[in-house]
Amino acid sequence: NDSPKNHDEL
Amino acid sequence: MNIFRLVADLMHLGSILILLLKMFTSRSCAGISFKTQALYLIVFVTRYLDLFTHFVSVYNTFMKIFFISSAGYILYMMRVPLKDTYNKHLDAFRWEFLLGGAGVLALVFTHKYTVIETLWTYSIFLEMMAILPQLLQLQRTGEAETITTHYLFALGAYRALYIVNWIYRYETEHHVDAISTMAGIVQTALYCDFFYVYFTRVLKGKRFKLP
Repeated sequence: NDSPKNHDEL
Repeated sequence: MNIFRLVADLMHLGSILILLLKMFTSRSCAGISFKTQALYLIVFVTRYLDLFTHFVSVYNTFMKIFFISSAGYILYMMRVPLKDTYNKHLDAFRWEFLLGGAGVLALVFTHKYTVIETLWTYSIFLEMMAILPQLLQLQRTGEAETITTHYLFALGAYRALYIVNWIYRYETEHHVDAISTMAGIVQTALYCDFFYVYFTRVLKGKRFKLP
């Protein structure tokens, strides 16, 4: 998981 | 998904149901900041634009639609059927500063300069401060209905559990999002005074009253 984001979070 | 995030999201959902229950049972929105509720609608709309571009799960999609639609419904309730119970003078926070400040922070810190990404970052910083008009109103009145304090507690607990979720994600996935985490810590810290009075008074059956 190299994405810096937490876009699966609400 | 982990247990901390699941419970956090359910607390968030629960907080909204408590707020709706307060409005339905008392037929009043006294003590509730319209500005904070309006900020939450902006937060949800700007954050969940990815509903149209990025599918995560049925659960995730359901929650996003629930948060946007319930926020819109709460604003409708406050503006139309319960309009006469809203006290504009107590809801005096200068929210222009929050809207503008979150815009500046989003432009400085966004991961990528695309519209969706920048609006996502904007929503994170706006949510960080969105409770301030509500807390100011609480401070001005110095007391609150018990059901309103349960609403605020559920909202604060949701934020606190997200921090535990990030620690867990860091341990298990070695994954950390600096923007969410920093904004989340600030947001949770804003609830400290409220939590103190909630634990020392409301949970002991007393009325919420600021010292």
